[in-house]
Amino acid sequence: PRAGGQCPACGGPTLELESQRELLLHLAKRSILDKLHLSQRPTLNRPVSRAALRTALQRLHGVPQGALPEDNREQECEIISFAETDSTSAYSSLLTFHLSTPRFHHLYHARLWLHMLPTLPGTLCLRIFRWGPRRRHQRSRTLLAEHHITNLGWHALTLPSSGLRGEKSGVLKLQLDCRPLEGNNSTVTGQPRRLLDTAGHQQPFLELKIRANEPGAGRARRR
Amino acid sequence: TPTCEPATPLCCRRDHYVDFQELGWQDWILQPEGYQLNYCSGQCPPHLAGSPGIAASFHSAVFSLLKANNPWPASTSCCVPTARRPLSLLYLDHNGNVVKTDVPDMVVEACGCS
Repeated sequence: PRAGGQCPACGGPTLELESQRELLLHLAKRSILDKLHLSQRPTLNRPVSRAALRTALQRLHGVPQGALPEDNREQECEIISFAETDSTSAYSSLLTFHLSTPRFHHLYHARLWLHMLPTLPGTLCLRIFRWGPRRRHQRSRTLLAEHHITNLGWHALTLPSSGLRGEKSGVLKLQLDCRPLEGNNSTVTGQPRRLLDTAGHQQPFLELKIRANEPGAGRARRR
Repeated sequence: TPTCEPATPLCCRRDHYVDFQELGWQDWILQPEGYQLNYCSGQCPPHLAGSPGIAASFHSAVFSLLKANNPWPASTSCCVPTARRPLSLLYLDHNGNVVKTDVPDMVVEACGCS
């Protein structure tokens, strides 16, 4: 209704259209930030390459999503975290992830996606370690998983979610060590090449699934 | 839910589509491109009190008639959402992680008098 008239719904004064629109946009922002438990919109400190993002989403869309009961789906949050990579040697890489989810302790599903290069012939044994906090100039590390890789290209490597929890700093470091499988008769010839393909859109990433509440908490509350 | 004409004074659902580009948020909200910011507003005369926003059942129709015949309604009632649905969002957090989450009760689907 025109400005200056009376609102037919509440009887109050009507706003002109422009300020109605501004009020609505303010309401929309407030409503989205509240529901995402954010005090303000995120400032993007770490730009994400759109090509890497597209590749990651295509990878994940190809994977059948575990069917979740409807009510759990509302409590669920899925995260893709891209790695910063340092190749510490030809057969070893260090992946650093910056996770900012306060609810990280309800993590229940973790997979590391890697694009492997044709480094060595035959089967490779890939070990994934988690770096612990530094103590007296020593960095502890925990073996999370060991996978045998026979072909190049993308690999989705399952990690124990319990091994990834409890990271207070939000920075998670995973070290990859790759060796020819014992008894593998292929001899290492020539200068070894890089293990991972991290160029452009082949960036390694973590796929995580988190429940907003501890499983069953909703049911307890309803009871 | 009765479709809302701007001049409708009675309680109904007012539909508004908000494009995230208009909020300047298209850089961090990747999907969808916008969402329905619907809200409920309108008068709730006594005979509408307690009636759901969608097709009222026989019971609530009779209940409303009883109310309408009672000249002293117990109290005024308000125009509130009676059905809402979640909205799936794909967005970037401040560390550049991609987060996909279903935000519950994000879109108002129906309104009615409390």
